[in-house]
Amino acid sequence: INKDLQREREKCTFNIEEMTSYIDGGQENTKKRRETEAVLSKPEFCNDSSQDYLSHTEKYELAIKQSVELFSLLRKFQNERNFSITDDDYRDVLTSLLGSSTMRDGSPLGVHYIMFMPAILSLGTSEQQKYWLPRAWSCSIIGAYAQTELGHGTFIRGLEATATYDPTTQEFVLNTPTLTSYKWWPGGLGRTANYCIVIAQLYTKGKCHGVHSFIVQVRDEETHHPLSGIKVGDIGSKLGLNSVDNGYLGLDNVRIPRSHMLMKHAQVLEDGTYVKSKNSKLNYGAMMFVRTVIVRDTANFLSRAVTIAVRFSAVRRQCQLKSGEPECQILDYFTQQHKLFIAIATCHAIRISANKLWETYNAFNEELEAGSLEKLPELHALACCLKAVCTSDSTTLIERCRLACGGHGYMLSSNLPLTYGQATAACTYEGDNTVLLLQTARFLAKT
Amino acid sequence: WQSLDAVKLTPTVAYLRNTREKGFLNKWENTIECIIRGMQVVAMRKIQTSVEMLEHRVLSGIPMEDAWNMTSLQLVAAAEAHCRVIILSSFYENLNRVQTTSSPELKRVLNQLVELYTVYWALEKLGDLLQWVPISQKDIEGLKLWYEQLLEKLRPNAVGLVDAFDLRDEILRSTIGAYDGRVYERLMEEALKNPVNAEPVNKTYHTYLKPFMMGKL
Repeated sequence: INKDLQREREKCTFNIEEMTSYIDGGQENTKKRRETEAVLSKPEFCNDSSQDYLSHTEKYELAIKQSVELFSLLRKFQNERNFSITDDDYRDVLTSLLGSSTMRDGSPLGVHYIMFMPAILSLGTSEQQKYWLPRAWSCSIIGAYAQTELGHGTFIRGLEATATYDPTTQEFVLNTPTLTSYKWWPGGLGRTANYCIVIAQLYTKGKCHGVHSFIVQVRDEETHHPLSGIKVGDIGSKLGLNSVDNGYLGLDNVRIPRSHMLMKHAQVLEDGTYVKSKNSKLNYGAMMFVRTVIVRDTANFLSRAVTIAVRFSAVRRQCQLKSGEPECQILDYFTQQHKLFIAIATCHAIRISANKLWETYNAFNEELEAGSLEKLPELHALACCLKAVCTSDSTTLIERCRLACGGHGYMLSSNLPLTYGQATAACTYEGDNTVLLLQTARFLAKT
Repeated sequence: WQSLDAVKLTPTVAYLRNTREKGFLNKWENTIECIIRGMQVVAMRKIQTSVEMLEHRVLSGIPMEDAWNMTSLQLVAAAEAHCRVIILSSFYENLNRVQTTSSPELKRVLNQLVELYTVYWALEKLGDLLQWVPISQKDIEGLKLWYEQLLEKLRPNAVGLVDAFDLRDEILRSTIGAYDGRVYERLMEEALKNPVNAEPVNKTYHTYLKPFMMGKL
């Protein structure tokens, strides 16, 4: 151990283990998390840093190999702890999995677990859940979630993809009629997923009923070849998350059975009659789940960055505070403390806010089961603004941590650039931050 | 907004009614509670002024959609201010919750973190506070001093605070942030893994660089 770091640890005035337990929400949670991370940190699950020198394709291939090895552990944890998708345990194990070193530039299977399955849960009827979820749990199918289009982002009412009901065959016919209507960005869609939840404008009996969710098979379950009428591929290199095969999807008269529309809230009957949802916002359920996860992840990214920066600042010595003295630890400079300590405090503030959001989300779901939608606008507004402010603050502070480490923070091997790449992606996915703040503003103005 | 006093407010916006009451914040004090109240006033005023501006534009004949767009900078700022109130209040309330269960040492350092976070945002949002709450230049000097004192108090615990995040080296995957602090050794080890260093002379020297240096390209 570096002597300076050792000295820092000796002068700490509080019990670190007690603080860890406080952060995890109790000793039992700390124990569980450590058990999970110990398994995930076995040498066979840890990336070699030489992946930084791989090509885009090689990175994807390695990510698939390692994701398969790693996510097979999820079944092991699930068998041992018997959790379901709605349990805190599921969220915690996922956080550990996606936060492991193997996933440091993202996983092609992430969206399957974070969006595909939760979306089926929040948007599918109990029959649909019974049919799809076991297949998804066992990964006999792998799903993506396609909402954003090449020409259309956060404003989902403006999506162009269509799903037109044909009562003669009891099928939906899906189309992306223009280049701008091609689905763009879904994680895992490029080469990994064989199914996809597609958000499209529903047409039945000649009338448009707005956007709804449909499960579309995009690749053959055996050969993995794209099915007829499907144009699918990887959108290319990005600032970060290059292990995730974000994809594009074009649909040309793709027919799916009526039962593949997720019908928990709104339905299309066999004869094409549309049965409206109690509240159209209920379709945003999966997005709200993801936003709660994002806020929590944001605290994790920031805690990683600030841990790196503070330890480095304790080891790094530069300049003299007083003439004739040895070079001092850069952590002794108030300017350095100003950069870093607010990041530590922000980790706690974001984590606590994320917990509050999670509690609100769970309370809403319980009330929803009882038929109450009273909390929906508040939850939506809360999820929007917390996602926006927390991702923005976290990104700013991670960059500040990188700058606090000087040139060494610019090295990929510091892991600060990759951490920044992951954190800043969250500022745009699942709703651009400015648009989300305007959604909160709409709620406030209405209030 | 106009019928705020009559409607039932959900928890995250309940503060909007209190802040409109007379005497909610007549006098500034450099305390956490006062800063949070000050931020609540800022959020309320920002919502109020943006809604009033929106209404004014609509009444002057501008279509609602255009008025919304023209007011969107203020609306975004109002939403952000509201979110700051939620984060600050949640952080502070959580501190009160752990008062009975934690050791005095932990409570002290958590309290310092809450104070640091709150004072930091008060200083970041000074322009807003100056506009809407009775804060003086002397109060601001006091806030700056308080912030610097907090940095000083937190300094001895800095490494302990990040150690408490309990991030394994396998998760951090950082040459400069590992638990043992072997920063320079790890950086060198990583440099040696660079495939470009696998051979002493890269082939591009003979193909391009040498001819170029000799003026043949």
